[in-house]
Amino acid sequence: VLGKKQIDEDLLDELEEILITADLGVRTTQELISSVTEKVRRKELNQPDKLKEYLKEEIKNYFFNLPAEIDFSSAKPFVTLFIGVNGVGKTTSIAKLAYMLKNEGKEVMLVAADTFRAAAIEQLVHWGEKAGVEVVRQKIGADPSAVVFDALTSAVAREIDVVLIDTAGRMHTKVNLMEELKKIKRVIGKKVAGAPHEVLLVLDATTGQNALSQARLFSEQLGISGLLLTKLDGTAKGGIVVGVCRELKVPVKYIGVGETLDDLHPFEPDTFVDAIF
Amino acid sequence: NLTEKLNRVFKTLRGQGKLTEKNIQEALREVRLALLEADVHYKVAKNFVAAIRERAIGQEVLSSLTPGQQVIKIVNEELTRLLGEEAVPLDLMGRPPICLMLVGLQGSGKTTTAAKLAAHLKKRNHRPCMVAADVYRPAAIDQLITLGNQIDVSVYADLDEKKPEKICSDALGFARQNGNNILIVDTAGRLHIDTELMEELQRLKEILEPNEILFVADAMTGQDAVNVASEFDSELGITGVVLTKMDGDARGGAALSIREVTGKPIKFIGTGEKLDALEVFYPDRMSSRILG
Ligand SMILES: Nc1nc2c(ncn2[C@@H]2O[C@H](COP(=O)(O)OP(=O)(O)OP(=O)(O)O)[C@@H](O)[C@H]2O)c(=O)[nH]1
Ligand SMILES: Nc1nc2c(ncn2[C@@H]2O[C@H](COP(=O)(O)OP(=O)(O)OP(=O)(O)O)[C@@H](O)[C@H]2O)c(=O)[nH]1
Ligand SMILES: [Mg+2]
Ligand SMILES: [Mg+2]
Repeated sequence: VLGKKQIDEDLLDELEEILITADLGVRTTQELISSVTEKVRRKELNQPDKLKEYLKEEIKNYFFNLPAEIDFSSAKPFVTLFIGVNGVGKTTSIAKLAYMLKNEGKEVMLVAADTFRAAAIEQLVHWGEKAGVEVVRQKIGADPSAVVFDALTSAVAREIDVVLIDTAGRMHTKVNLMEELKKIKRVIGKKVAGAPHEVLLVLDATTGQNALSQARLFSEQLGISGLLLTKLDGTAKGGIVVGVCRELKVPVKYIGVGETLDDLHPFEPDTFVDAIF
Repeated sequence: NLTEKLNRVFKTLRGQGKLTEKNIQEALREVRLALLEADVHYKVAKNFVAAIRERAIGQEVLSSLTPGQQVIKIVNEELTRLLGEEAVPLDLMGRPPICLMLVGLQGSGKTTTAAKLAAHLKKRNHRPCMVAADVYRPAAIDQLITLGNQIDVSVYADLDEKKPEKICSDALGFARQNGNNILIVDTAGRLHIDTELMEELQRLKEILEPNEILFVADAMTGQDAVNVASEFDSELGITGVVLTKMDGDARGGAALSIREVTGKPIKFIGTGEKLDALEVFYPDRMSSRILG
């Protein structure tokens, strides 16, 4: 890209390829390329080496005013609900966040509300032990809302600082499973006023444009307050969050970059956007 | 949808008897966009559209179809052909125990697919045994044992053994003793760029001499599908693909990307979380789904 003498058709094609292969999607890419073309037409941009910088700024704009911080002290217990489709990294991300918060001196409780999938409870229990935080659980097949209700009763009584709730993976298109999630959310709200304080939609960085459909439906049905983007340690760029932020204006809170407890970082738009190029 | 878009493109060009360079240009642009929106890889979409252009130019428009429908017909036929013209069954020929290895990225659905395959084979009067070779993920072995109990299929597991290589060679012995004719080996999810873990898979391959190395891929995978699939194929040599989570609404363009870059057949699709949710792959259905 930098070897070019002028901004021409070939250069724009190259940029289109970079953006599409980073999973920014057709619509966002078209919007960005049009913006570049318009600037070139108005002679406000004519140097190829300025082009990349311009694009980076434009992409960062989609994240503007979407704060990545969560103030876990703003409520007690501060309740976070983790949702998302199957296999994206919800359970592992909860473990990582629990570890992070415990190291900040918080009393953390994990709730094993995935009462459906084989060994889901055992998986979270194992992580709870590794992270040094307690896990509230019942038997497989228990009503997830009941597990949540009991866990929150205990969290309130024992003055827990942060409650992280794991849910079963589910396709956003399955009405009955979305209803189950809505019920869990209602139960949370009944038990702790103002809760859940955060509803984090976990997205896998290797996911393509379906991430938009996931975000739209989870948002419509549940309301989401933040995104958690996992598996950025692979070769996928995770550009899907650009489209999601652009449309739904939900902030990306954290990124997952591996399978161990330390592999969770707060989202930084600059680093993220630089990596696209 | 694409048919409507193409009909709109051709609206001003109706009454023309042939598909020409000029009227094809805009139509193909719509096809390329549809493929990209469906997560087909950038380069794969470009090559595909170029091939369509070759086929389409000069074609007579059938009187029963609009030019838009004619283009869709060509696209659908070509896409179906590329995705695999006929169903390719599992290779179960040879001296037992026949080994089937499941490999892929983290969370793609390998463990669940292992159990689905076991149930599928058991129904066909085979005596499969699953092998819990994921020693890394918390409760992975637990998960496979639980699934095995659900479908009454034996699971070879060794909770004290930390080397998947040893687990696999011991499993071979177990299968022979236990009378299992097929071993389904569930491996840990891993990144294609993790050299050590990819080498581990190569060692498992040497031990198991598998008939099938099935690459288990998530139907919602985006542009990265090409990187992952080509790496797994070049390092291991996959023999087939299972595309999971097709019960969602992902268009599944990854199917074309994976097929294009590896040349390997998609043998099954996963259509749900239950263990009977495994279906044979139909290229024509996949083609319509990708085109939206
Ligand atoms: N490389 C990598 N792997 C990850 C990351 N986050 C999670 N994983 C792995 O992805 C796989 C799935 O993670 P889980 O935490 O079980 O995902 P989940 O969303 O809870 O899955 P379900 O509950 O089955 O829907 C596991 O093998 C994790 O170790 C990440 O940031 N990077
Ligand atoms: N809806 C749906 N969910 C599926 C399908 N296949 C697997 N899953 C779910 O996807 C999630 C991940 O499945 P696993 O079998 O644990 O995936 P894995 O590849 O073994 O994961 P790792 O071992 O961590 O790499 C689980 O929640 C499964 O129930 C499918 O075809 N449809
Ligand atoms: Mg989970
Ligand atoms: Mg597994």
